[in-house]
Amino acid sequence: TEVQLSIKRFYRST
Amino acid sequence: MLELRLVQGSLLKKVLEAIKELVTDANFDCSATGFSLQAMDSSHVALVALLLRSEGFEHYRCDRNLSMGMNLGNVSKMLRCAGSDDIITIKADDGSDTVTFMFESPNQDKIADFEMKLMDIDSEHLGIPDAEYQAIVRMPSGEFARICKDLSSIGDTVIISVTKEGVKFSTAGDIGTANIVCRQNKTVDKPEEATVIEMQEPVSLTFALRYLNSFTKATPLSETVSISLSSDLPVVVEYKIADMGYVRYYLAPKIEE
Repeated sequence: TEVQLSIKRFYRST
Repeated sequence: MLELRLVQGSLLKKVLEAIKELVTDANFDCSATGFSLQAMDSSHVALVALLLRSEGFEHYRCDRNLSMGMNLGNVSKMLRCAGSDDIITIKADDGSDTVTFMFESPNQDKIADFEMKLMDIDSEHLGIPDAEYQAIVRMPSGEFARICKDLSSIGDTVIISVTKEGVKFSTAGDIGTANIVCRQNKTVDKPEEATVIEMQEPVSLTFALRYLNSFTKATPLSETVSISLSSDLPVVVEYKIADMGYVRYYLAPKIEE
């Protein structure tokens, strides 16, 4: 099945 | 004291229409360099980044860095009251908890003031490092909007693949499948009608069409859109705002588990 990734997996909180 | 005067007020109207579907409440940040915003959608799958550089304003006064929390739906309601040829000025006094949008008709015979209370929004700010992308597609924005709209009537995810053939948009659903291939085409009358593909290496990623369709609300801002893809990064969909800045959307991919 397809899993939607979160944007936070790629960009860290500053 | 903040006073930003934008002669082409229609740009601000279009910007709000471009982002209000994706983000409900957000902070507008004002600094000497410009008027910006960065916000994630409620599911933290997409991110929008807006920049309107100070040089693009006829008058730009921002005494100190200011962050103004607003409900974008309410801002949109107020900006819809501005004429498409109106000059729009954003004003806020230091320490005040309201912002004023002033609309002046081109011949100055009508001046409107809309004042709104600001909100406290503790939004999370993400660091977005500059990146090299394996492929960058520049195409007419109307074309991209049409593709996303058409494909979403067939399926809810799209595979975007860039090869030396061109860029392919594929989807599948209960009623069947759809594949749209756009080839590079520079032999067009007007540059904004060209489809240009810069490919360092082939790349293929899967995305939810619902987010791409909300990104295309920015189509009125620019004749062209650029789509930057890399196999280990979110896609970046960018609409430049003439001489001022941009609206950039970032969308995390879907993966096969």
